[in-house]
Amino acid sequence: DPPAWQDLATHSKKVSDSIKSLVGSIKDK
Amino acid sequence: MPVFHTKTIESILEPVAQQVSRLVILHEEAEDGNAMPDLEKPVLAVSRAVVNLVKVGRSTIESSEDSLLKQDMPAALLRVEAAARLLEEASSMLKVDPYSQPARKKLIEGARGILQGTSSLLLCFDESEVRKIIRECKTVLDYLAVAEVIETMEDLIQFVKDLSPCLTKVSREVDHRSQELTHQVHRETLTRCLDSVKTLSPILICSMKIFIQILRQHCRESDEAAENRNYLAGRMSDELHEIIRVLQLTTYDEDEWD
Repeated sequence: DPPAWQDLATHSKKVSDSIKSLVGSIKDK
Repeated sequence: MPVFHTKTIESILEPVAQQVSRLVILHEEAEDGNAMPDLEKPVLAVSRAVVNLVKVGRSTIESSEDSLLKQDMPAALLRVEAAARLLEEASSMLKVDPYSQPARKKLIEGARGILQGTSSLLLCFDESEVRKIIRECKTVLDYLAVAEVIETMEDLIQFVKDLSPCLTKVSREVDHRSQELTHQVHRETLTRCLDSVKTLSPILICSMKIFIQILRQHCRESDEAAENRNYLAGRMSDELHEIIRVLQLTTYDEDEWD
């Protein structure tokens, strides 16, 4: 089911990116 | 041995796994007394992303006909939501006391929970997709079981018409799946088995045709022709069973992953 998988993967990636930003903020400051 | 089962899951989760490791290191380094910065904005971004992911997850559960997915995915969604709440709590605690050790621990627990919950979610859906491929493989197996009762050309033509689209679909999906797997041995096994199935299928059809022709002539060799046909159908079935077995294997060992 490519559309459903794409949707789930995209939003999981956004969560992943937001965690990266969080850790990045801690490291930078 | 690879940690993530498929390349897609790896591309999404490996960066998170690295960040969680980095967070643990930062936490250990900060034990000398460095204050944590204000994390309200980045934590809010995580919470928003989690809310959207959970929405998509619930919609996937709703639209799926897979009872196992409907059973397993809600727990993964709850895990991710709980982890996001931990991050929010940690952020509030650190605002009050930037040196708070319990808050830092909560931060790490939250980040880990996001990783584990998202991983469970993606694996849950991935397993559901694998079950779909296995159903298609089983449809081909059902057709192969019928091969031995085909005794006329008309039936053979219908058999080929019915089998061909299923076989094409299995070929496409198993091929795509093999490219997605991170485990090399599993990948090679799937490719090898699929190649065997593709090689054997025209030979099987040929053997069925020969059997029908010999049967028409009422020759003694029909037993031998039937044996040959059954052998080829059996070989194809074995390869499909091996494909089904490998599709159900997971890459990582639970302890190693932890």
